[in-house]
Amino acid sequence: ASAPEPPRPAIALLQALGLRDAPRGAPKARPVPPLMWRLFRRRDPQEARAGPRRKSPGATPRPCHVEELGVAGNIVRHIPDRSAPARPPEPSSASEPCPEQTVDFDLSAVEPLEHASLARLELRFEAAGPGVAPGSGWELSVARAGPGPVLLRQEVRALGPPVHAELPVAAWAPHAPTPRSLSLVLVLRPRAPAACARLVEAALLLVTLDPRLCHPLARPRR
Amino acid sequence: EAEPTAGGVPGGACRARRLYVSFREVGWHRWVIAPRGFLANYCQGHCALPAALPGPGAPPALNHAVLRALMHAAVPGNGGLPCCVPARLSPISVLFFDNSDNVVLRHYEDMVVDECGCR
Repeated sequence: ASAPEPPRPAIALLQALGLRDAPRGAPKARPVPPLMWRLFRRRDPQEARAGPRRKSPGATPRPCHVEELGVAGNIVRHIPDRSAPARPPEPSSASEPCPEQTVDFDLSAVEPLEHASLARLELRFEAAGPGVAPGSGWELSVARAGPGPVLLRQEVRALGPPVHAELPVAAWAPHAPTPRSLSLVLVLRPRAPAACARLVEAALLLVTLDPRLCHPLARPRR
Repeated sequence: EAEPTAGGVPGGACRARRLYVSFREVGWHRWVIAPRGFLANYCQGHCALPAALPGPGAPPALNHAVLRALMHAAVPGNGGLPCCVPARLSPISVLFFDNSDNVVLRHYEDMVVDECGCR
């Protein structure tokens, strides 16, 4: 029987790096998030060696661990929201709840063998109209689209600065494989009567551990 | 880019030689955000005595490697010399765009040869 054609060296190298195929190239209008730059600079020993803040020679980062986020992992993905931005209508009276806003994340790039160790929403809201900021802040609730419990409730003190909301991994990805997509419903409720706010930016920071690229920790020298 | 060796023959004792992998050369510069490339290096050189014995600060030699070098010195030709291989490696991280428009940071262990040894 004819054997499958051996992969060309470039494809073999991609596979060795755990990548299925060479990505098409940079999306046109997508800047690299500052957090990802920061994680890269802290993580890459050659960058650290070459960088102005030279680390002490002994301080190599722990393998398969993301120091800055404090979780196990060797792949960090910054996944943009792919749902169409929608302008929430103003509730007819302040006593009515603010409408839900949905976000949708494509997780198809995550391999079945990868275990999720952190899923953090990176959100930014803005006032839907002038003079809306209630002094007592807001309450954010997040649930999966469709029936099911609320995954988290969190206080939001002010609109404008980024809001980080960590999803309990056990609630949405208790074990591998990670679901291929994740649709969430967000409600940002003002604690005092005020107009609703609008979600203007949403992304998911997902940390996973690919055991195939992780060697057991080296045994200490005897 | 690799450190040239004299006339194609590995010169001198076993040690790490410079090898720089440029992502542009590999054609990945459109989707790799950083780094532009990395120093992978490689091991080359002979492992006869005294090279099979570690220099100052190098990882300890395997006794077996020293034994083979001794055997080769006494009776050249049977069993050959130990090999010059990586003895200490370090990781790299790559930041890139994937096909789902995600920005991905992946960490790869054992990608850079820091030290070579006779094994």
